[in-house]
Amino acid sequence: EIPVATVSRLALYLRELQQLQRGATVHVRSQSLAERLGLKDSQVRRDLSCLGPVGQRGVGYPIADLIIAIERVLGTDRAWNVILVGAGNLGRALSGYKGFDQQGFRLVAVFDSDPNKIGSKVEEFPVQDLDTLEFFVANTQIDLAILAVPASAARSVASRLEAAGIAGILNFAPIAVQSSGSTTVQDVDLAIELQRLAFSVVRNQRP
Amino acid sequence: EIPVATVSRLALYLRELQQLQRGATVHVRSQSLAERLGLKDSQVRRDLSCLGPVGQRGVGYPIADLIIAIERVLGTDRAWNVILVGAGNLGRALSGYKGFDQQGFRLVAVFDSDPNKIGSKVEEFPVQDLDTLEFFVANTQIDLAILAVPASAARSVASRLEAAGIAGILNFAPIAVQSSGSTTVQDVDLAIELQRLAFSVVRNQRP
Ligand SMILES: NC(=O)c1ccc[n+]([C@@H]2O[C@H](COP(=O)([O-])OP(=O)(O)OC[C@H]3O[C@@H](n4cnc5c(N)ncnc54)[C@H](O)[C@@H]3O)[C@@H](O)[C@H]2O)c1
Ligand SMILES: NC(=O)c1ccc[n+]([C@@H]2O[C@H](COP(=O)([O-])OP(=O)(O)OC[C@H]3O[C@@H](n4cnc5c(N)ncnc54)[C@H](O)[C@@H]3O)[C@@H](O)[C@H]2O)c1
Repeated sequence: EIPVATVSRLALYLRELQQLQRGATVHVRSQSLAERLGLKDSQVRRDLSCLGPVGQRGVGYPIADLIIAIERVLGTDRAWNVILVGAGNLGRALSGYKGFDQQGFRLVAVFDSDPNKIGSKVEEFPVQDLDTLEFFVANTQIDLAILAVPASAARSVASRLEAAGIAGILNFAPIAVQSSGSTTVQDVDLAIELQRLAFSVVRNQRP
Repeated sequence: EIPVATVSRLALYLRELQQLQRGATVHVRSQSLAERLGLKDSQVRRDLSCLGPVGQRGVGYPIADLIIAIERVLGTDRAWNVILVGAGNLGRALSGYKGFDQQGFRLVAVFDSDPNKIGSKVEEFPVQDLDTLEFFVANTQIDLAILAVPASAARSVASRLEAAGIAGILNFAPIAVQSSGSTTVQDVDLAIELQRLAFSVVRNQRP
């Protein structure tokens, strides 16, 4: 049973390892990963040990093997089909983000409830009517949904997604949307990220 | 010394308390906060105890006092002036987000290095040339910067911001930008958020 904090760090190691692999590096020492991420070497070693034996034969860890092992733990060794609900400011930006695809998350459709947006295009996606959601999900394998709707609509849209059988929701609305039944919900609040930064700035400035 | 995980939860409580206050609620029990956020009551009580005595006289915590106490701990009982660097897809979405202002983070200027963007408008902000950054920061009290530039530019822009005296950077580029000197950097990687969600979905589906 891997703790969530370890999962976040494994995802960070994966990103660094992919970058090293693009640079044709074959091995990496835990110390070098630790330095690139501002972590302690002992933390990196402990985290990587939960991947099982990946070998450290004096030249460091084999990067390709680490990538495979981390992707297996994170579940990104397979493709995930994702839909986006909410084609507003944030939704439009997210729909064009190549970083999701690079980690195995393929955006396949965009939905909205605004008649002025339905039928328009966001990137290469036609904006579909939310009312066709159930029909679309029944006929296509959809794993996850990104929620970029106003806070006032987030819970009701989330329960529609759950009823349609979506396994996971990434919620950007600044309201707690609880996981229930068979749907896992994860909230991301960008204002809270700024609050955490403000706290760290104040703490680091104290004499 | 409050741990970072507690800080994130305090920010969540603050969001719920502000919502309750908008609904004219005056007191709240820790149990009710716990239920709204899917946390344990004992966790909420322990977190709120680090705010010092805020009273729990049988009717629950006084919401207005809790809000003041949490804002003081987070450092958001004052205004923070923020600049945005990168007026692309994500930058444009972030520049219009009202949620930052509601928590005391006021966007005051937008910068970019692309001649095609400089001089255009993003929301009510003129896109300024990054080359004028040092002059602007020298003449205006700027506390934080949001970094929405490509990964290839993130570290060099961050060191310019540090040299200009910015205290904190919220980095959205999918690359580790290390804090150094007097600048605190916090990375947000939205692809990593999806990876964490994928991990939770797989874990919750296991028999
Ligand atoms: N803009 C940002 O940078 C940003 C940052 C952080 C969080 N957020 C949050 O993300 C969400 C979206 O923000 P935005 O700036 O894109 O807002 P927006 O108003 O530009 O877009 C919201 C979209 O959701 C659609 N919508 C509303 N109700 C719906 C429903 N019931 N079903 C389907 N679609 C519906 C609207 O038609 C609109 O297209 C908000 O909750 C906001 O607080 C935005
Ligand atoms: N679009 C998204 O939803 C999203 C989501 C998560 C993370 N990100 C990350 O956020 C960053 C911005 O993404 P985007 O989609 O807005 O990209 P984009 O290409 O649309 O915008 C990037 C902007 O940065 C500017 N820029 C480039 N180099 C610069 C420099 N040295 N100084 C100042 N400005 C510079 C460009 O001119 C452009 O306007 C990227 O690192 C991306 O990986 C984007």
